[in-house]
Amino acid sequence: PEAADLRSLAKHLYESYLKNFPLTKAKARAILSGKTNDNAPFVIHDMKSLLEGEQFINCCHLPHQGQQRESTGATLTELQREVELRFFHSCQSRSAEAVSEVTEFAKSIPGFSILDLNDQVTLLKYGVIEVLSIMMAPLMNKDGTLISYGQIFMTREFLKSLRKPFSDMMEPKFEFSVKFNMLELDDSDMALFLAVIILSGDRPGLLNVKPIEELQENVLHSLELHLKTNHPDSLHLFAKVLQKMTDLRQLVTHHVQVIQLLKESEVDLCLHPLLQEIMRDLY
Amino acid sequence: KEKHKILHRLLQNSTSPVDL
Repeated sequence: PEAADLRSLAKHLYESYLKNFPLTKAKARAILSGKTNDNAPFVIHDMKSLLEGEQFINCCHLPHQGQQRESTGATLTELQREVELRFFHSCQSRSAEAVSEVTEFAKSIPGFSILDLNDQVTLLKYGVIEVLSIMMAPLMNKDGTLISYGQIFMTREFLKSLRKPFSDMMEPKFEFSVKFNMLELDDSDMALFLAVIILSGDRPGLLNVKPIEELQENVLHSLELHLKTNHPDSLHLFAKVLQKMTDLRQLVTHHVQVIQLLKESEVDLCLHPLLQEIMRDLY
Repeated sequence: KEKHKILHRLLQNSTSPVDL
């Protein structure tokens, strides 16, 4: 393909990324390093600060909210369980919104919308958790993660202190993110990488692989050229980025296992319908 | 199709506001 076409594709995907994803890496890094004019994020580091920070988190979408038990007379452990579940539900609401954002981004990839509709569904079903996992990386550092559009910083130690299996949910993402962030990709690189992930021709059940592989090939060329231009001093960056796709699949497999455990162990758990659709029969 | 009706809906709607 012509270099000009590849550059134009990179520009198009970057613009779509900026349009569809509200918290960019540039903004997240500014918040994490304190280089922003906005207020510093509210820090959640224990149960007390979680309760205080709850008002910042959008947690009104799930019917479970209306079913909170009366707190009077409940023991501290019971209260803690409720807070953890409420937090989990608000995470689910945000994840469902994020799936919608990723869908809009996918639709903006040239050629995606003319693929067989069933294949579009399959690409999203298998790609979206990988995409969301990779998009967490810019929000994280070794000590914690931004949540709620960057308004809150939740510490890694606090997430590790939650009861099992909640406590197992985020640690692999921190381990992945700390390594991934060392590649120092920016938002324009991320936009192309996300498109490459979405256009994976080896997802189970695809009906027509060839056009998907052709689209991915083109985006891969664009990513390779873009990384060479954008990071002229970073040797083998293209290969290093592609290697991360293997780690991502392991990350998703682990995530699905934790959700399975949660479904078995938490009677109060109600999984968001959109996330249920994605998780059903996945791996 | 029934199994993934929300994903279908998200894909077929031209803009993002979908009742999630």
